[in-house]
Parts: sequence; structure tokens; C-alpha cells
Amino acid sequence: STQRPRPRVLLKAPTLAEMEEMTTSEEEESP
Amino acid sequence: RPVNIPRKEKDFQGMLEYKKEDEPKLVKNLILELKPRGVAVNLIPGLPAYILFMCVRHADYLNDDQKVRSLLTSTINSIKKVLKKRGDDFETVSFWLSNTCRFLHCLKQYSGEEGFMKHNTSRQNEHCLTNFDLAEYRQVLSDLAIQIYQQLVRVLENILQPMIVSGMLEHETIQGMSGVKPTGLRKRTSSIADEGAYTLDSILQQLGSFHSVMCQHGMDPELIKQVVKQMFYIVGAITLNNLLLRKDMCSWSKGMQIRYNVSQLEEWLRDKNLVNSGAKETLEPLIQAAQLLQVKKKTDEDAEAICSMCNALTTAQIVKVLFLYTPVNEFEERVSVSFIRTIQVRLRDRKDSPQLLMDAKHTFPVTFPFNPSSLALETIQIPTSLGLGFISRV
Repeated sequence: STQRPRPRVLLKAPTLAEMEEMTTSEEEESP
Repeated sequence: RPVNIPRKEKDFQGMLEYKKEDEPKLVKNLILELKPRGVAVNLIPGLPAYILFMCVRHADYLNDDQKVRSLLTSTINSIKKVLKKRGDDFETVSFWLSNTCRFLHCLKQYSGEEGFMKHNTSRQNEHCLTNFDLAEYRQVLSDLAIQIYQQLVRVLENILQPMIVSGMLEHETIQGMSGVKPTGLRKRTSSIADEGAYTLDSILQQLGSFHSVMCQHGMDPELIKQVVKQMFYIVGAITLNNLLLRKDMCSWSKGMQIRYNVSQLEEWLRDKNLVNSGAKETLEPLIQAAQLLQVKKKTDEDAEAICSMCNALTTAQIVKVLFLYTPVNEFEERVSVSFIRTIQVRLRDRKDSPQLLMDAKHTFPVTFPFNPSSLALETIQIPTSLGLGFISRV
């Protein structure tokens, strides 16, 4: 069969709001 | 500099390789600075989504979780940034809603999860992600798509709103109707204002323009149906609310005009093959109000007929229309107080809301049914106009 096994490593993701906070703080830090 | 050696498409694996330091350039050229009206108009629908997914595939193939995370975060944040900057432009919002959904579908279609692979070709199944499960990122993208959808609804609402009262209620398209005005009422708008006023045709043209933009962007047909249903709801709710507030709109001839206008909206749905979108059903309260203006309102039998006919209107709305009803000539009478009482008594047991006006800001919940694509990733070519010469097909 050409089917591959299901990917194993779950990449944890921040929520949409957390993602935005991350960017905002990064932007604030940059000059 | 990399040398481009022509290869046969079957040699490609449907991935795109880029250097980690080029990621900002990638999102800048592909998301932040892409103009839906300029370059993007000639692209295959959903191309930015396919490109981004093919970049994710390569990072997954390298087993580089940081690269995958970083690209997904930059992508999501860049889309949000574009929508913050040009969020009042229907084309921009429609374009990124379509692409966000396509990206989400790709992440499902190539996830390796059996439920999403049913329609894949065997070659497509070879293109499934190898190392990472991106289910959590799919959830974030789905949340983003909901946000974009809500923004799209706000944009189209802002555009449609000024047209609705004029086009659906004030402007008269049926010949000879303008002669049968309710007695004792003056026209609200002057003839000068009328010249620039919106007509039903303006509304139909605007609906057509929204529809053609969404189709051009390759928006999922099921999503287009939901947008159209929401547009029709807005048209119906604003029209009915204004009718309930204006005595000059509550006459037999206005009922006729509204029914004609509704028939034109239904014709538009048929023309666009959108009869099964649920859009027409959202006009039901308005349709019933128009019928209420036209039926006889005198006997007990009339009252019974009205009560069974107007099941999409609240008691408050039915009573208000009857109160406001204005005869078009001296041979017709106002609705008697006793008739209105009869209606109120008959409807007493109805457990409907006491609210008079419809919630014109109501938004139906949106869903994004999975819509896999038959496009073969290995055949996708990147137009030079996108300025992505620094990424290479693998």
C-alpha cells in the first residue's frame, strides 16, 4: 500500500489569542 | 545561485523548499503585500494556500518542528495583519477567507487521517505529512476562519445597508404603482433625492458582485451558500424593520411591490444555483408581512387565515402591521380595532418573543465542511509575479 502511517508527533499550538499576544510582545520588543 | 534545471513534473514531490531566514520574505510577498485585485486575480484559486502547505510539507519532511511552528505562526499572524489593515475591503477579506479555508482543507486532506483521505488519489496519499500531527494548528486556523467570516459579514453589511430601504421599500418598479399611494401621506424623499437613490437593481448588482468575487477566489461552494444566506437575512431583516416603523410603507400597493422585489431576489438565487442555500427562507417574515398587507382584514375567517399564515411573524409584528395599515383610497377602510383585538386573542397562546424588530445584526453560525481538492501538488508552478524566486520545487 502507498499509504503512510499516521503522523505521530503532535505539535502543540497556542490559541489564536495567545499567538497574537506573542506577536504583540515581539513587536514591542523590536526597535 | 541555484540553477533551474528543467524537470518533468512526475519528478516533483509536491514540496517547496525555502531557507529558514527567507520565511519573513515568504510571508511578506505571499501574504502581506499580495494584492487580490492585481497579481492574485490571475492565480489559480487558493494558490497562496497550496504554496504555504507545500512549504509546511517540506519542513515536515525535514522533521524540523521549529520550522513548521514558525511558518504556521507567521502565516496566521500575517493573515490577521492584512485583515487589520485592509479589513474593510470585501475582495481582501473574501480572498483570505478562501485561502485560509483551503489551507485548512490541505492540512486535513494530507494529514494522514483516514477520514480525510477517502477522495485522495494514491499519489495524493503519498503526499501526506510524515512526521507531525497538526491537529491543534488546524483548530487555530478554523478559529481564524471564523473571525474572517465574521469580518466578511460586517463588510458586506456596511455595503448593503444603505441600499436596502431605498431599493426594497421606497423605490417603485411596478408600473402604475406610484399612482396608488396611501391617502394623506406625502412621499418622504424629494424627487432630487430619488435620482441618486438605490433601486432593487442596485441591490441585485451588489449581490452579483459579491458572488462573482467569492467564486473567483475559489471560495468553497458550501461557504458561499452561508454568506448568501446571511446577506438575504440582512436584506429581509432591515426591510421588515423599516416597514414596521413607517406608516407610509404599510399599504396594499407596498405589499405588491415587496412581493415583486422578493420574487426578483428569488430569481437571483435560481440564476446562481443557490436555491438550496437556505437564503430564501430567511425572507419568510418579510414575505408574510407583505402578504398581510394584501389580504382581507375584516371577518373572523380573515383573522383565522392571518393567524395561520403569519407563523414567521411575532404577535407584536402582526399587530403593528395591522395598526399601521393605511388604505390606498377612500373605498378601503382602516383595520378595525375589534379585528386587531380578535387577532390578539387568537394569538394569545403563542409563546413568541415580545420583540417588535428583528435582530438585523444576528449572524448565523458558520461551518467549514471539508472540501478536498483534486489538484495534484506536484503540478503546481509558482508564477514569477509572486516574487518567490528564493523557494524551489522539490
